[in-house]
Amino acid sequence: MLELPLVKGDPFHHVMEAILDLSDVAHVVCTTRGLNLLAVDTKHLAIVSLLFPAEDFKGYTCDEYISIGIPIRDLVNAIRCGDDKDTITLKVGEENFGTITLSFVSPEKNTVDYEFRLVDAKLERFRLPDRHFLRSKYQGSVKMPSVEFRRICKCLSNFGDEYGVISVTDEDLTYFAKGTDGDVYVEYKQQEEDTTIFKIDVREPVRLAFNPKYLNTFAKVFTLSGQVKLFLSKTHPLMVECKIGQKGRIRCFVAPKVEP
Amino acid sequence: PCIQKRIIDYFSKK
Repeated sequence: MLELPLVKGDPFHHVMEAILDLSDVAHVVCTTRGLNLLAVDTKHLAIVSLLFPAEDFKGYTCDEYISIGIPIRDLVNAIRCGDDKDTITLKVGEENFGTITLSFVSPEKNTVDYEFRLVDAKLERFRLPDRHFLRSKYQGSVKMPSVEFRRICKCLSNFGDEYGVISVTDEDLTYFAKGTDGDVYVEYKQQEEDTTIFKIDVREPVRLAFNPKYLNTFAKVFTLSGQVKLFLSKTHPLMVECKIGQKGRIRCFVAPKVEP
Repeated sequence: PCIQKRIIDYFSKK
């Protein structure tokens, strides 16, 4: 049995809204320890994962391992229909396993229940990297304010939606996007005196090409946290991470474009 | 002239 309390605008809802146009299904695994959401875009160019430990989720109840595929559009449409003051609970019961119920209760105790079929997520073939993998395969990381990151992603995506580049050295971080009528180039210098807001940590310079559209889609999710951390690799997808609550986190991976 | 890689190229279970 699973009971997942939701609030309009919380991280779970935020992630669902962000990936609405990229993916049809969110693969959600729940255990007594918490929730893990995974969604891949339909072209398999990007993946987003949300980890939410039970202690960060007030009212979270799960007494067994549950792996379900949630139809994103149905869920988002239902949440949009609800009132901001409603208490929302996503339920998967033993007697109706194959469907999920989204229950809305108003402050006056009026209720609206949505019931929809679960779908096959088909994500069993994906294995996301752990911390050890990140340390060994990623040559550089950059911590920066999430609002700033979103601004850059929006700028890159508006300018050129097909080809962008992130480069990092121990002195600076640069973003580049190629548009049809020109290019945009953004540079951040590492400041010696203050590394709490912006910090570069690289073993060797990294340059990574990608599609800015995907990063822009995820960037708005990262504003749930004050800071984002970018992990760059010469051989693996770009990863962006932010912390949510005490121990929760959101990660997204964007597959690179490589020279033939 | 770049090749767009896919996530499955990197994170598939063996």
